[in-house]
Amino acid sequence: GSSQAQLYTFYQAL
Amino acid sequence: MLELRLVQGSLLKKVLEAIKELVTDANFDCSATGFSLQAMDSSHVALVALLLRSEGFEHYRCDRNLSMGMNLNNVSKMLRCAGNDDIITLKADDGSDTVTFMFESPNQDKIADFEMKLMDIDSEHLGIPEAEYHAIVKMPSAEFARICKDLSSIGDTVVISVTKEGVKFSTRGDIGNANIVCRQNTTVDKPEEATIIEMQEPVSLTFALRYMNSFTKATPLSNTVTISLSSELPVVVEYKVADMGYIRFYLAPKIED
Repeated sequence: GSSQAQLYTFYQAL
Repeated sequence: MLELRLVQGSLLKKVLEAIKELVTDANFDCSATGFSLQAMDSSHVALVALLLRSEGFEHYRCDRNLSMGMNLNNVSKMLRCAGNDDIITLKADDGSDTVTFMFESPNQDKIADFEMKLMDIDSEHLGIPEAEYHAIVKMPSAEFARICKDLSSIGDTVVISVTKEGVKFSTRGDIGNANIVCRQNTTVDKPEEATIIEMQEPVSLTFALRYMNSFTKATPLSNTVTISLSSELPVVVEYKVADMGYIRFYLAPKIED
């Protein structure tokens, strides 16, 4: 199955 | 002191309708650059970034950078009281815990003030780097909205694949599956009806249709939408806001476990 990645995975919080 | 006067007030009404389904509370940031917002949805998989450049306002006064926390549903309630042709002015005093929306009818015979309470919001600002995208698709926004709506009656996710042949939107569900291919088409009467595909390399990514459908609430803002894709990066779905800025929606892809 597939799961939804979170945006944190891609972009670091400032 | 903050004073922003937008002659085409309907743009602000449309902006709110475009983002209020995705985000409940957000900080609106005012600076010399313009009026902006960055907010994530509650599950942290989608993000909306709004910019309305200061030059796009008839009058733009922002003495110092200001961040105003607002409940978007409440903002929408206020802006729904403005007529489509009204001029909208936002006003806030330094240190005030309210913002005032002023609506003027085009011939100035009706002027309304709506004052709204601000709120304190802790928000995480994501640092989104400029990225090189493998494929950029520009297509009519109504067509993209139609595709997302149609596919969501079949399945929950959409696979967006860009190849030399065109851009393919696919889904599968309990009742069957569906594929919609849009080919590059630049031989149209109006430029906004064109589908333009810039591809550096083929890309295929899977996304939740629920979010895509939510992004298409921005369709009334622009005749065209731009979808930027790279493998292993969030998709960017961008709608221009007249010639003054944009709304960009970022959505993290589904990944195989």
